[in-house]
Amino acid sequence: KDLVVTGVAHDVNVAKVGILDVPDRPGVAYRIFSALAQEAINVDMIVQTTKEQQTTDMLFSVSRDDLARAKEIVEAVAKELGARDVIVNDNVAKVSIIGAGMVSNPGVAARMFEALAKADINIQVISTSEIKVSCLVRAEDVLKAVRVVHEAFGLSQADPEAGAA
Amino acid sequence: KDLVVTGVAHDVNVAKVGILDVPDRPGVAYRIFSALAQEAINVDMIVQTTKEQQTTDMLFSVSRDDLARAKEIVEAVAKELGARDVIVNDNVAKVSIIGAGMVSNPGVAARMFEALAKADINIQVISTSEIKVSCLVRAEDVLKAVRVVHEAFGLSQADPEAGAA
Ligand SMILES: C[C@@H](O)[C@H](N)C(=O)O
Ligand SMILES: C[C@@H](O)[C@H](N)C(=O)O
Repeated sequence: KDLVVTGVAHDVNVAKVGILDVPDRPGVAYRIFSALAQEAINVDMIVQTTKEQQTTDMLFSVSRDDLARAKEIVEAVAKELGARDVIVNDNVAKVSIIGAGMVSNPGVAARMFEALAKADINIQVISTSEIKVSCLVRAEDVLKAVRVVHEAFGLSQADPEAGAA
Repeated sequence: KDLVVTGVAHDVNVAKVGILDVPDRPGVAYRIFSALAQEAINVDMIVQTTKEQQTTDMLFSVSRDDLARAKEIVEAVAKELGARDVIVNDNVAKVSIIGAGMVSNPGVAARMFEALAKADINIQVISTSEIKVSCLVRAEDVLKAVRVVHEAFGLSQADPEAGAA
């Protein structure tokens, strides 16, 4: 029951696209992601918080090869929607812990965040599910991130358990 | 290959906590979520984007019963960290599509967003994984959201397939 994390995975073929201060009203998410889908851009993470204001920020990740096209597509839609800015960054990588029942184990995500904090690694993006906690960090930090997270959970880096990040 | 979405799930026992304009530097996520873990608060979704500025916004969800305590804990930590604000809202519910291989199907999330957009339902929070796209919407919109998302994916609402939201 204690060891819920079974693996650590990472992905360096990641780039992020952020749409800042986009109107927070129905139809906005649809406009952006249908435009990307129409161009067959595969989107990995989609992350959006709310500020309970007129606008909010959205972020998604794509493969590095798709970044230039994704940027072009999103900039066009963002302009029509009146978003303040579109930011892209391919100097990122994803590190994830994979396990089961993480919701009922509040310390699990905290332990991952602690490992990264102690290694002085900034967490740029967080997205979670019951079986996975994913963080985007600076690309040059990812191998260190993978190492310290393995250590934090007592996992061997030789462990082939890890699935996709 | 076409029908990747196998179920629609929802959860009304959800409340959200947002920490706005929190310093975007190592250790912040750890401080917040270890404080919650120490009080045994189960956290469901954790969502954070980056603005590539000095600060960013973080958001997480808890059960309704835990909201008051979570607010108290987070307000204390947020104050120490110098965050601008903590917002809470229990007038929300979660709706999710569950499937497989959604990453390689860019139109899947877009189709869910389209259904919600056409029903004039605002999407407050988005978090995704390869097997799930979850949205937080206003509580009074959730049953309509579940219905229109079932329809968008040609699923019957009698289908017991849906797992946890
Ligand atoms: C920001 C975006 O998600 C918007 N709230 C929508 O519903 O489409
Ligand atoms: C905002 C928060 O995630 C911060 N960037 C951290 O690394 O802890």
